[in-house]
Amino acid sequence: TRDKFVNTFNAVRDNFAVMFTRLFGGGSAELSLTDPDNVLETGVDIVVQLPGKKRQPLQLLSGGERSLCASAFLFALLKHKPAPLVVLDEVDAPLDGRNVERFAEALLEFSEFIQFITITHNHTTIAAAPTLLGVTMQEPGVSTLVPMRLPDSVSG
Amino acid sequence: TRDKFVNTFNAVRDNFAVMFTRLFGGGSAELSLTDPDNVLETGVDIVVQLPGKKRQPLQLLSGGERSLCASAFLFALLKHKPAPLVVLDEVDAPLDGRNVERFAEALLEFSEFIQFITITHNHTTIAAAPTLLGVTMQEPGVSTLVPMRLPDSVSG
Amino acid sequence: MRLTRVKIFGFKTFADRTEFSLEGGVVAVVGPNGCGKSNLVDAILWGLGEGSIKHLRASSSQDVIFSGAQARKQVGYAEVSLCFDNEDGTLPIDASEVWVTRRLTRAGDSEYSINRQSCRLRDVVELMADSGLGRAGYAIVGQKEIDQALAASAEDRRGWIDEAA
Amino acid sequence: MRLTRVKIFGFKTFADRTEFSLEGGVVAVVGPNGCGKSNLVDAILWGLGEGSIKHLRASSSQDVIFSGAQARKQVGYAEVSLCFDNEDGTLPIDASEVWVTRRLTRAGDSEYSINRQSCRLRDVVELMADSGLGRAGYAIVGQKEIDQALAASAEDRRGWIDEAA
Ligand SMILES: Nc1ncnc2c1ncn2[C@@H]1O[C@H](COP(=O)(O)OP(=O)(O)OP(=O)(O)O)[C@@H](O)[C@H]1O
Ligand SMILES: Nc1ncnc2c1ncn2[C@@H]1O[C@H](COP(=O)(O)OP(=O)(O)OP(=O)(O)O)[C@@H](O)[C@H]1O
Ligand SMILES: [Mg+2]
Ligand SMILES: [Mg+2]
Repeated sequence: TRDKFVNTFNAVRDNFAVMFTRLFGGGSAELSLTDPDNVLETGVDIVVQLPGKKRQPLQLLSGGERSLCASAFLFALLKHKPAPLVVLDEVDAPLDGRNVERFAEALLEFSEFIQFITITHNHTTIAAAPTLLGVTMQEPGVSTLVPMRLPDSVSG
Repeated sequence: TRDKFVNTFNAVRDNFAVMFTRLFGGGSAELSLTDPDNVLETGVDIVVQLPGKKRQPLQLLSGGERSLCASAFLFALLKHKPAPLVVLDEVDAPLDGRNVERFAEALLEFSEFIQFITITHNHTTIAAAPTLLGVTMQEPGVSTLVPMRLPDSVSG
Repeated sequence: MRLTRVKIFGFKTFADRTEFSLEGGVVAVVGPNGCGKSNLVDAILWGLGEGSIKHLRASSSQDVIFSGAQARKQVGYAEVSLCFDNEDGTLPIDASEVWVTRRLTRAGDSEYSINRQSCRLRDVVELMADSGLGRAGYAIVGQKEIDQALAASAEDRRGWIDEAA
Repeated sequence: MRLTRVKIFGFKTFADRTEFSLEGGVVAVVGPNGCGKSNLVDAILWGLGEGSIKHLRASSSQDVIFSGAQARKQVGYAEVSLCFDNEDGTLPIDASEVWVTRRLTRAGDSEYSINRQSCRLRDVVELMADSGLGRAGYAIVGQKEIDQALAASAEDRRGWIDEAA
């Protein structure tokens, strides 16, 4: 279990470094052990350096930067141990145009081995998703589903 | 001070009922006293009935509905006691197309007596705002302001 | 294993029988505020055996049963059925297709079944444990979870790495 | 009273001298993630005498001083000046225009001034009290405040009504 943690940590750490730089289009980030000599009890810290900026404490990050950084961490975990289904509820809301494009590309790549359901109001995400599931209230207060784009129709 | 609270409560309650129906394009909502016989210590509750729906406990509301409802409450307070400056940081992020239009209209109306600074990624809000202030990082890590639309240019 | 089909009746705003299939890839769920998108997700979470009503934005269990609209009466129960493709045997059950069903009546009676065999809530939770779904997994992510991921203590973060081990 | 002009130097990402005026109406602040929009708001809040560094997303007071970028060295202090039109006399000071300035050096020295007269932080806070700005007012609203407005207890909500009295 000590080795198990170390192996998992190393894999997730490497994944995180890759995903962070990919999603931000630059910069670098690390997971680090708070207590490397005490692997059984150590915590895990995050240190980030955004493109063109210096290392900053996490709290100073912007709303969108925090959201994208957390997504990089989520992807890092999923790359190591995929969940069969991942539901995202409007996590792209704080992202700007460029960041949401990179986020959508990552979703598409990971969707080869993970089913994603992503609730979104964002036009970029909607355009990138192969399948659309519309939810409406024709009758007030009653939800109905409206399949809007099927997986085999490759038209935008 | 007892009368002061009662007068303020009545005014804010009336404002809230009006603003809620305006922002949601229907429905109704009330502020109510938890303890009407004990005005000095009573709390204030919110009860909402969204258009076409029945009364629901507040927790069951959607992200966008909660955001718009809270905005109605904010506007109700501001109508009674305007603050000279109100800064909104991406509060339109969870709103869909129709709701954000009504929200932007309310902002414009209230802006006759309140200076609003609204940080936004939303295209509807951006199109509706008479003045745009762009923030960029030409040099990485260093912010500069770019005035993008001045108050007297009425062009979109 | 993969979640392949979802059937919903009487859960929150899904007053009518509702079904959809999942064919892999990215499904974007869209619609206006309050139309039921997060409710759809709540239904899946509830079907998996979610025990905490706070995670379902409810204050009492029966809050998840459709309580009516201005032109529609309430219904007497909520039911969610989830179908899993278990060809790869990830789920600890000898079946290539697994249906999990959960029902709750207004009177407060709960029923659970796996492939039509009546069972208890804990059987559903145990079936799903270690599948990456359900509370142990990081399968449902909203703005709160995103904020938490960074605001969490170093110890909590280590916990997530342990869960991915 | 109205806030009419803002001058910023060395505050968070505003490494260079920055100025802008406010002419009333709605100003939409736009730009990519991390470019400094919320930092601009933090500067105004800080200039008004905000005491809690948590509200500025900082863990120590000096966190608000520009700490450098890959191609730019850090600066030695942060300074924000706010100009108010006080024609209507809302601010309890005998002046039709009021400049409030706050400065913090890396060494930890704080300076405050009102119309170029050196003063203490509490003088700035008292000047602003009851203007609807500063912590007592509901002048700065983000997603957290929105969530709180509804999640708050009935007592807290009554408190906001008291403040609007
Ligand atoms: N048991 C119930 N009976 C009837 N209506 C319900 C019930 N539970 C929740 N609702 C309604 O469901 C609506 C919220 O739906 P939901 O959270 O799915 O919206 P959403 O599509 O996610 O919207 P948003 O884009 O704003 O997040 C609320 O209007 C609420 O009143
Ligand atoms: N003292 C400082 N020195 C240098 N950079 C800083 C300092 N304080 C904060 N920053 C940087 O400012 C950035 C955050 O800026 P801000 O919160 O204003 O972004 P934003 O424009 O609001 O973005 P978003 O749209 O994502 O909310 C972070 O990258 C952070 O590292
Ligand atoms: Mg929702
Ligand atoms: Mg921001």
